[in-house]
Amino acid sequence: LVFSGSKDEL
Amino acid sequence: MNVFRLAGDVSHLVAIIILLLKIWRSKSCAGISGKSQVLFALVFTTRYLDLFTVFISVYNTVMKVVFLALSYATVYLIYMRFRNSYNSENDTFRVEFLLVPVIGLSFLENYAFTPLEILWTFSIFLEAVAIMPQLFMITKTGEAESITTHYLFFLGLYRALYIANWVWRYHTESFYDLIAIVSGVVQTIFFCDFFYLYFTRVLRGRGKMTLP
Repeated sequence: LVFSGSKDEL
Repeated sequence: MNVFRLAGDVSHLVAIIILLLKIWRSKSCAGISGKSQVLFALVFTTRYLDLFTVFISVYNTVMKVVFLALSYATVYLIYMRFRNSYNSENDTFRVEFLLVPVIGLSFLENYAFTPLEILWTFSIFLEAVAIMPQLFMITKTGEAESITTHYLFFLGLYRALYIANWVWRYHTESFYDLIAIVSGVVQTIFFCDFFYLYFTRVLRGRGKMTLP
């Protein structure tokens, strides 16, 4: 599972 | 990018534009909580600091600039341009009751103890409660103009669509962001009471939303 801050989201 | 996130971003943009146009065209910010708008400008400021350090896509950069510009423009209209129509006597929510827990939590719960990461986490937690002063103001005055309720509808809808986006991303790319999800769910729950009133009164009554 990729688990990280969703920095590509606004 | 998926349809839920795109719809969410569009809904968010629509909400911000509805509010800005309402204030600009009516030349008044009566019934609008300036505190909430300041909190939203703070949310965007602390979340989009990576605007100049990380390039994700044209869409991402453009939307961040637009959200920052429109939110600061809204704050400007409320506190400068039309400040004599600002109901400061009704906008009395104690924002320190929001900021202190949010700051504390963002230091406790984050993905990395770095300035950018803590500020990003702060913006996520703050966004969940930033609408409180506005909802408090409406309960205090007991009513809201219908255009304000449309603003709140699209604002609440945007994070609900983001929840759908997170479910979609979990199932399609096994990706999940716990901090954003938990905060987004809390944020959407805070809108539920409003959604109930919106669907039962505004859409049916087509007039002002008056609280019981």
